[in-house]
Amino acid sequence: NLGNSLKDAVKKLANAGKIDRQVIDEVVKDIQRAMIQADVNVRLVMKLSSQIKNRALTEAPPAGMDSREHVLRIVYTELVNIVGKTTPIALEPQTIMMVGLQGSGKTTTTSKIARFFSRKGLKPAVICADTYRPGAYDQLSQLCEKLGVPYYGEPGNKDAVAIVRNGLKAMAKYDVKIVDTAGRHALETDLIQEMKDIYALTPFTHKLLVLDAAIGQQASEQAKAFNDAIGITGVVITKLDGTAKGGGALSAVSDTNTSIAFIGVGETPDDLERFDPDGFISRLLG
Amino acid sequence: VVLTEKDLEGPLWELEMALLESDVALPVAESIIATIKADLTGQHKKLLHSTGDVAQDALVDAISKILNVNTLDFDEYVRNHARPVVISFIGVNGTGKTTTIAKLAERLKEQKYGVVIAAGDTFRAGAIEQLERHADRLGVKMIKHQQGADPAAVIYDAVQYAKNNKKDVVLADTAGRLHTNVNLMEQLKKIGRVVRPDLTIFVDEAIAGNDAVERARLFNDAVPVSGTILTKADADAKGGAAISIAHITGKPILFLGVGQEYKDLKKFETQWFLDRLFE
Ligand SMILES: Nc1nc2c(ncn2[C@@H]2O[C@H](COP(=O)(O)OP(=O)(O)OP(=O)(O)O)[C@@H](O)[C@H]2O)c(=O)[nH]1
Ligand SMILES: Nc1nc2c(ncn2[C@@H]2O[C@H](COP(=O)(O)OP(=O)(O)OP(=O)(O)O)[C@@H](O)[C@H]2O)c(=O)[nH]1
Ligand SMILES: [Mg+2]
Ligand SMILES: [Mg+2]
Repeated sequence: NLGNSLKDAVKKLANAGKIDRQVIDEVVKDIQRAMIQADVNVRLVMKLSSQIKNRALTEAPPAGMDSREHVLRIVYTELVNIVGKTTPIALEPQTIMMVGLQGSGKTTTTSKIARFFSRKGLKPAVICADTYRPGAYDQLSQLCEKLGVPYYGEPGNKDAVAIVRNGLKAMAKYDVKIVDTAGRHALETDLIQEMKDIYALTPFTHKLLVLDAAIGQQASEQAKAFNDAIGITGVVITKLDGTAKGGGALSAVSDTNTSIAFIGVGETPDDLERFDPDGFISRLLG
Repeated sequence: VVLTEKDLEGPLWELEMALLESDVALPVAESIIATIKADLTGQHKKLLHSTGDVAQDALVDAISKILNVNTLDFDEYVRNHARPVVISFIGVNGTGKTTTIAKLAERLKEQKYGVVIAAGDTFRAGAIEQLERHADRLGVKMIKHQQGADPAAVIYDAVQYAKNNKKDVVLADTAGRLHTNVNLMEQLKKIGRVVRPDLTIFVDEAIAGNDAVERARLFNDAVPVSGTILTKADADAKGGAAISIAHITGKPILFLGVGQEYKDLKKFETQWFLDRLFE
């Protein structure tokens, strides 16, 4: 599979190789199909594949590398260019706002991030600012109770901005305040405005966009809308414990000029990992 | 004029790109384009028709064939079927199963049916509470056990309740689960065996990309799906997942979820997808 051949290609550096045009065409075609199946934005796939092909035809392969490995090595550098770094998460007091589309995994990820900071010796607190979804407060309170993490919410109150304002005050003595917000998409203009109003309350250290690994071609447009509204500092890709490759995240980070902070690999609070570019790239190419 | 492969190459490439950009999964898009290519190559076309138009017409036919598969009229089914009609809702995490049940409960209530909801998600934090709030708002009876209970037992209980109280429909919620989780897929099969639902509805989201194929396939293999409801179509999604899922399951898309309110559920029309595809 391409993912493993990619690993081999990157490692191999023996004697001089020559360029086989037909092999290059074939490998680029394989890479193209792999990226499309991984849900990378189609326009981005076309742009990347022509960049890759041009480089493969004009750059001399390192000694001993055949044309297939030559292309794979270039693919690796092109993808690392986009997702090569992991969002720096400082282990110090901060405020984090969780945003994203409906059902992407914000509430679950909020509890995972709270656990992450607890394990690093910091005191997290969670603020429930989802005033729309029935049972949102119950869900968050149950998750936080299990973790022994303090949480704030006003179940009767429909004003999310007021809840966050009150919550930030009530939870002021805790190191890391994580605000869980309601799901929303780019066309829900009043919800986008609500998100801007919440953001205006305090200069959040992080505004994390939570994206489902299975999201299709919408990723790019949605990420841009969230970024235009409040400025995203990092992306979390959830549900990577399934078969989805998370290609949407590629467009999300390249369109928001940020990086991936964490990945979600299950439903429990321990199922959170710091983003690993190599692992992500190999999985992307299948 | 006889259409050659070479004539068709450009137009078919354009159409394939349109399908992929509309979230139709790659293998499904390729199979559709291959079929069109086989059908059109060697065909005669009128001089006044552009090859692009001929290809587009062929695409509309191919897509209509996939989406008009096995049409099931949900309202008619509920009207005619023996009582209680037991309907289960399955799918991966976060696709909108619970919200869709609330929307259907409202719709059935408006049609004067007696509805019972079964809180079959006994696992996720706040799942029973979420469904309970919907049931309270709708004035619909809900059957629940404690968190961690056996989902099959809860749903079975709801069916018994419906029989004893002359209710027309049971809507059974289940926990979201990934198709790759063997234990949870086994649990789903068990629910199917114990409960024997009349309709098993696969709930997936219009914003899903290529993975729609994998999950539709594995869910359908585990418990044959009667039809699909595609949610979050209001998120400007082109909805290609509709094609991918209908193609894999061979079963119809019954409804579209077009928002978070109870009224935001409408019957799926093939034209809806075709309009988005070519806009
Ligand atoms: N398998 C798996 N499930 C996940 C992961 N993250 C979240 N989930 C599940 O996805 C579903 C949705 O998660 P939520 O946390 O409720 O999503 P949300 O973004 O808060 O949803 P809204 O508030 O309605 O927009 C739940 O069933 C979660 O348990 C993950 O990494 N892996
Ligand atoms: N915009 C929009 N949001 C929707 C639609 N259907 C559901 N949602 C939202 O999607 C989120 C998840 O919905 P749920 O009903 O909890 O999804 P679920 O499949 O039951 O989730 P799990 O039980 O955790 O697997 C909620 O925020 C819903 O309001 C829809 O058609 N449009
Ligand atoms: Mg939530
Ligand atoms: Mg649910």
